[in-house]
Amino acid sequence: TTRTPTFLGLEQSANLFPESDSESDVIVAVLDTGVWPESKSFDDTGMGPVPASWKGACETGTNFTSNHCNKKLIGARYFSTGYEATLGPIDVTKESKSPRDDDGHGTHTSTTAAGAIVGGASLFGYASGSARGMAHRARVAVYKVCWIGGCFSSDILAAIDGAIADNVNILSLSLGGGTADYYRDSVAIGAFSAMEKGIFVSCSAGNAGPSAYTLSNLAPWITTVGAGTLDRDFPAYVSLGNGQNFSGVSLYKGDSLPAKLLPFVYAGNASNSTNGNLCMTGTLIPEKVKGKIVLCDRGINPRVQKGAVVKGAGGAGMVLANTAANGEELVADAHLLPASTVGQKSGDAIRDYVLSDANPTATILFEGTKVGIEPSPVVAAFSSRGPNAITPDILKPDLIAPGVNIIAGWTGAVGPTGLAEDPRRVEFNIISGTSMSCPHVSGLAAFVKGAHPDWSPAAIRSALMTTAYTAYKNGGKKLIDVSTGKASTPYDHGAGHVNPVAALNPGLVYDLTTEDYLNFLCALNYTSMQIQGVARRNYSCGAGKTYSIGDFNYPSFSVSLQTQVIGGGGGSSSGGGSKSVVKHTRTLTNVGGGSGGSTYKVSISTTSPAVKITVEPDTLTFTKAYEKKSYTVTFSATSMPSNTNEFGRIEWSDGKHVVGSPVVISW
Amino acid sequence: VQQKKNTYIIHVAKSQMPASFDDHTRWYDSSLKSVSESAEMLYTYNNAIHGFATRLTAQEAKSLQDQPGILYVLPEVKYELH
Repeated sequence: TTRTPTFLGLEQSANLFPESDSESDVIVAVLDTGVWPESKSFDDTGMGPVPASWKGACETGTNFTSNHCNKKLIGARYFSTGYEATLGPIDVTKESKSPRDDDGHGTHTSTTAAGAIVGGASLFGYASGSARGMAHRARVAVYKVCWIGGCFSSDILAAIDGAIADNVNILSLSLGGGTADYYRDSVAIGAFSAMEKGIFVSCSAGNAGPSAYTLSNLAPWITTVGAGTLDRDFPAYVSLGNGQNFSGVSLYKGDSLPAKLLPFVYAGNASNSTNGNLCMTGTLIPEKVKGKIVLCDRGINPRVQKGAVVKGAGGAGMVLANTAANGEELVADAHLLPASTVGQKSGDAIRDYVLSDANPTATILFEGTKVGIEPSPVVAAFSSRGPNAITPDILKPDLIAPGVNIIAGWTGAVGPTGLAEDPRRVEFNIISGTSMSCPHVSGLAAFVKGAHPDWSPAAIRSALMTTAYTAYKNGGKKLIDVSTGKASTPYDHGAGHVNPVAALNPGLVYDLTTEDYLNFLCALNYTSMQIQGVARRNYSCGAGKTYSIGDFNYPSFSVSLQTQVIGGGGGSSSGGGSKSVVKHTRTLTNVGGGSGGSTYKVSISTTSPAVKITVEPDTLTFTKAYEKKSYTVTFSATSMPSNTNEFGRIEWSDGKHVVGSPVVISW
Repeated sequence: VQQKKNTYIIHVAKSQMPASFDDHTRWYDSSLKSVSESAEMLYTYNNAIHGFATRLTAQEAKSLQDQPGILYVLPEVKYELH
């Protein structure tokens, strides 16, 4: 990526840890569509020997040999047995039966996580700069599990099985599949085993936002990553015949439009199809769009395919209008023809014009790359949202990271749109999704692990979460959700936006052991068989022991008062008529370093006077490294209508560190 | 329809392996062969889970679920890139 290192302050970290080379001992495993090993992002110049701990392999197959690996790309394997058992033998004329990436997605995610520094990177001149992964000195091991027909759970599980045996340190999975309970979810089960081996597992939250309850990868031993924007944009203005101008975005590069206004037509009026407005394949009437700019509505088919459909029908250009599902979120694409994507409000105004004017005309003006866009980050509309549909008492997503208009390495097998009719080939591509935010966090976890090799996966996640920010640095206003234009909530951004330099020195962490996770399963009232399905062992929940999700040492708080009043869940509660009281406990571990003591004081904020949060004790004094101290939080609230949510934040600070936790209270 | 095979992931309680087996893969194979003569192992898992993946009919999957030491017989799920 060319902007996120600056946006995240990573260049600053080079001064903090100039001599640290322990990051090169960290192995980041990416389960995805494979790898394009010729990408400059896998150049191993200057890298030392492969870590002795590495037990993996570089497998041979279609257009791929062991010579394609090096000291940067240390492993490449593929898992297709389950896929082929269901869909038949792989057609090697269409996809490589090898670790080679014919899609681009896997090369993008792996280079985002841990690609080497590549100068002069850009997509057609857009987003130009020096590209690098978040952990640019870490090693990369790719496990190809996704094929043209999808990613099958038997292959994913085999890849996780292999990655554990290979001794990787970080697992990055930018994929998902529904919301099965943990003991029925292969990714959750495999991730549990990885976690036990000290492997940090990060997964994408999903792109089903902005609706609630849309998250994937919800297990508490997984770090679940939502998406936000960068401070970078690719403006392409739509200029109408009535003199109005609207700002949009585009990554188009090619022949310019004529220096005059062109006839403009709404796709819905250039089609005999009831959904002609969507510019789906075969729906446009060429005679009605030839030489014109066509207004298409977003939805159903891929955005870049709409451009190809307009081009195929003879259109000169395209304006792509967001609908309510996307609001004002502007995702840029490398369209095959001059095109601009505009937000819903602009789209509505443009549609009004093209439908009401007798001779509508328009043109598109491309402005290239702009940085310093404010506010940024904003939560992406597509980013999946909480509450957690499986365990509402665990807040998900855990945090957000850059996932909109991200430039990273790309395959040489397809063009930047991924369309068969796209003949262009690029070294870098700009795409969007929580698939892109997940490897940011995977790489940043490698970055933290490089500085703290002995930290557990939970400690690394805690560091990333408790140092995440929820307000803009300039002005202090709350992060914005682009789907509403209003302040986002912990259901949208979790603990906040990742802040990796602060995560290197979080002061305190909420640590968790395997036994804590087993006790969490006990708190869910899992049967011994269900626990064995997740954890591969006999584990007896104590018959007389009380297990509480509320006391599970997670770095965030999600309090369901209705559940507590009825008597389920965790913590203690008392109905008391119209007032509910719930207590949760947490334990903080001092990782602040140094031999001197440190005293942390708590501060609390809530969005509603109906909610009272108290913390006991309100001061914690640590005298030595790795010392643990516990505290109890009491949430009390008057009765509220069902489905009401209130939010808050608990912060511990010693003046140097701020250890923040989001709070959600739901009725 | 009853003969149509689908992929299943079989979770096994390895601790319940009978003493007559000295290798868990032989036990897995024996369990599988007890419900299907034709089924083949797609994968044997050792680290992520204890178990294996195979192709079975719905009836075979049901029978396997009832074998000793079998925890779960879960159908294959297709995941999608985000």
